[in-house]
Formats: sequence, structure tokens, C-alpha cells
Amino acid sequence: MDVVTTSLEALIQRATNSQNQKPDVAAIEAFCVLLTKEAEGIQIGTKLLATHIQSLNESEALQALSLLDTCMKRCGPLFHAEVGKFRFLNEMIKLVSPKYLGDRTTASVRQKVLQLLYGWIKEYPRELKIKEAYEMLKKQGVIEE
Amino acid sequence: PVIRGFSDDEPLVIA
Repeated sequence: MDVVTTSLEALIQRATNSQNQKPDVAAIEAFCVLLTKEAEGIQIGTKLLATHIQSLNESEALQALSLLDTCMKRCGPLFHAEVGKFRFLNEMIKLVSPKYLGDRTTASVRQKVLQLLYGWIKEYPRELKIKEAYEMLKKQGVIEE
Repeated sequence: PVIRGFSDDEPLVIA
């Protein structure tokens, strides 16, 4: 396990810890910086985010979704492109789809996932796969307009 | 041959 992975792993653990009374701003900041500074940081960071948003612990999942949105705002187009791949979007879709994890995901986590996708369509119109994923969720009835 | 590299991705999961 290389130092970047262990560092990013330690930081996301802190940033999404269910014991956090308020956001661990230092850990969030360091995660974003390391993710963009290190080679492979974006690939490693998105894999870690995909795992943590699927946490069975609602607080951890919600904090991971907030961290994901913070990274979208702070980590630039290369990060947008990685999140904008179906490889990552599928992990978010599984959280809201009853065919996958939807039935064991709390309403607030499901709602946050849909809010993020909806907001990103407007924020990052070049990431066409985000819109495609959202349209699929509408077509499948996961989202009622 | 599959052209791997920049645009490597997976198919969209259907909910």
C-alpha cells in the first residue's frame, strides 16, 4: 500500500467519521489537496469516495457525499471527468436503485445522491454521462419529477 | 482490439 493511498485513506476516515460533531475542515482540506497534488490521487480518491458513500452508517455516508461535493468544487476538471464516468456514477446509482442498495439506504442519503446529481448537471454540463445517468433514473421511475 | 486509455469506462448500470 503506497503512502498516497494510506494518507488519503486516513484523511477520508477522519473527514467522514461518524463521531464528528462538526465537519473536520482540516481533514477535508488535506484530502482535496493531496488528491489533486499526487499522481493517481484522483483515481485513488474517487475509489475511496465510492466506498464511503456506500457506508451502512448514515452519518459516514452523508459526510462522504458532502466531501464528494466539496471535491467537485475544489479539485478541478480532471476530478469532474473521473466522477463523470459511469464507473463512479454507477456507485451512486446503486444507492438509489431498489435493484441494488436502494432498499437498505436511508431516505436522506438517497435524497442527497439525487440532489448532487441534479446540481452537477447544471454545474458541469460538459460531463454528459451525469445527465445520462439522471435521465435513466427518471425513466426507471427512481426519480419522480 | 479495445482501445484502452483515456476514455476507459464501464457501461451505465440500469436502476
